[in-house]
Amino acid sequence: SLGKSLNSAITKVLRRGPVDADLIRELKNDIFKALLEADVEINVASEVVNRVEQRSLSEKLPPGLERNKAVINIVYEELTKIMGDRAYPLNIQKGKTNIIMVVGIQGSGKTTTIGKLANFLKKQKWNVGLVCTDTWRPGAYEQLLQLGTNAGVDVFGDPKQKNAIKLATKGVKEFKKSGKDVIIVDTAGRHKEETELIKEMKKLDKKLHPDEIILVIDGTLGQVAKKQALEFKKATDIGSIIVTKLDGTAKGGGAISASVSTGAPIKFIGTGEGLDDFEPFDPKKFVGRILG
Amino acid sequence: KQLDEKSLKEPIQELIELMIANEVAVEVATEIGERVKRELIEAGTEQERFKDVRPLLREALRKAIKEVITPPGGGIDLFEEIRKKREEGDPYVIVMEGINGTGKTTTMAKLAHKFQKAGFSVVFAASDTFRAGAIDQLSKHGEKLGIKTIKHQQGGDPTAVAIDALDHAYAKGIDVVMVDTAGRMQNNDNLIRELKKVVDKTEADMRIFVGDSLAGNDVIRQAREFADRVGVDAVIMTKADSDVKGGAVLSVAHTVGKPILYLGVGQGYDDLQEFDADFLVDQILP
Ligand SMILES: Nc1nc2c(ncn2[C@@H]2O[C@H](COP(=O)(O)OP(=O)(O)OP(=O)(O)O)[C@@H](O)[C@H]2O)c(=O)[nH]1
Ligand SMILES: Nc1nc2c(ncn2[C@@H]2O[C@H](COP(=O)(O)OP(=O)(O)OP(=O)(O)O)[C@@H](O)[C@H]2O)c(=O)[nH]1
Ligand SMILES: [Mg+2]
Ligand SMILES: [Mg+2]
Repeated sequence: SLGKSLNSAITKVLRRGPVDADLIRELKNDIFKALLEADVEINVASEVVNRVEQRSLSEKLPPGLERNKAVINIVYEELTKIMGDRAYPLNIQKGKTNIIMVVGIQGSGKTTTIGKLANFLKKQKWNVGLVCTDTWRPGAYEQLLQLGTNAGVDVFGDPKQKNAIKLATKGVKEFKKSGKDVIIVDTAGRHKEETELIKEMKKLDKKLHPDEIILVIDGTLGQVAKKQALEFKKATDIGSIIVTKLDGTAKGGGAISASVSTGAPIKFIGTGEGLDDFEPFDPKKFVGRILG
Repeated sequence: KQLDEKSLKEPIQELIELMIANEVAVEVATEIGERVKRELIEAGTEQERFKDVRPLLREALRKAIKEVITPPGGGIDLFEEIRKKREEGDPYVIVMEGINGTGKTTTMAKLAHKFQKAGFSVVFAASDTFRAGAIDQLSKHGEKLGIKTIKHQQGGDPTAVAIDALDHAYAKGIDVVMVDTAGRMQNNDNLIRELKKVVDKTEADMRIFVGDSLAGNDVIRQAREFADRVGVDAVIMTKADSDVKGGAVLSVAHTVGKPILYLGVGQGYDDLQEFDADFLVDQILP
């Protein structure tokens, strides 16, 4: 695991006696490798280890084995710093109709996550409605309908309607009438090369004026995470990120890179396929996962 | 003078980092890079003094990458394999496997479309009996393609559906049985066992690992576990139409040592592209 390799890297280097620039550089390379193995984007990773190197050389480190702990702590601090040091809530307020739009690459887990988010919000006494605007994927509406029904919330969709914008406006209109205070809009998967789909997403944003746009990111996403997220951010104002599939073995470094580069905080994580496999983001726990 | 550790250490590290930036898993980039360095040193390779070692190193690395993604026995001719089975009077059974959301169901539909164009008959087994909308999704593909989908109740036994489809194929003389399975994390023992049962009971002829080209280092853990615990005969990497260099393809090829059948390059039935090894080498190490 990353933690094991990181820990042994630090132990091996610092056991060798007084800390000097060469030892720290060797340690820096090992930490760099460990971060890359966690899928942290290469430039983000090198910035982090450069800061770790700087601090390890300039700060007064304690002697002996305490030195280990001090360096691990510096790595831990530098990572939590880029993750944001606290949990951010969703941009929704009681007393109005809030619209959340969910976007992301194909298969990242948007539809499943919306079911979980709906379940989470319903438990907090929000009156939730789900709108399916995915006109591309066969069975998209049936999937959202089943998830929404399991969560005990209403779902709007129309598999015969091929215009996503029309679906979005009709769904929001109906749910506003029926008094929903949170409307979550599911969209088709898309990546930045699909210019027509990116255009559709921009149009949806313009029509809906969402209170929050959530980018769902697959926990297994690798080096490409940063540039993919930046393109989504360029097209629409991504307010937050949800990272999925962290019940697998992925470390989630891609999602961290996406968050760091777009400035959008990670607000929740997905840890399975069930409605309850959903947690508010905890930066300390996440870094702990990266460091093992 | 002879190439040695000292002259190669930094240049190989540069190339390893370039491979990582081009999406190759750290473990794979490091193994291939270190192996090439070792082989050059052991071969006593010589080079003119003061000449830059990088072009030589790059060429050796490109050759090594090409070897990894070109399987020793050559590729698999799926159409030929199906024909052979048909002559023996048996349907050819294909099982799609992989973690959640990689594109198994969509890829299965694309493959089915290819088989139909080649004149083969196909039946679908909706063995993802778990996920919301999974049976609907596959059935809709089946309707569009004119392929029958064998399905049971949601929550039913995936193996029973696959066997049912196999029986149907024998009864109707269908050439290919395609089994769609639920996505599952490779560290979920129960689900891995469930998949192994489907593969064993149907005596699958072709177990296709479907991987996501956007995935990072985790793709090698996925491929390794599926290959070791369920079995993989070939690989299809999807979403290659997104802005990727393709390092993940190398990572999987290196890990399972099986042929890359196709790349998924979009969401339509024709978006399945023959794998071009030379093109991938140029992408990873231009
Ligand atoms: N194990 C696990 N699976 C997940 C998680 N989140 C989503 N999934 C699964 O990932 C797969 C894809 O999820 P979807 O919700 O269909 O993804 P999507 O982004 O809506 O896909 P498209 O609409 O096609 O772009 C499904 O099998 C989900 O059950 C998670 O946190 N853990
Ligand atoms: N752009 C692009 N999208 C793809 C490709 N292959 C699949 N997809 C999309 O990826 C999403 C997930 O595809 P599925 O076929 O549902 O994936 P799956 O592996 O069956 O998912 P689960 O059964 O939930 O594990 C869908 O939106 C597909 O259209 C591809 O090659 N390129
Ligand atoms: Mg979806
Ligand atoms: Mg599927």
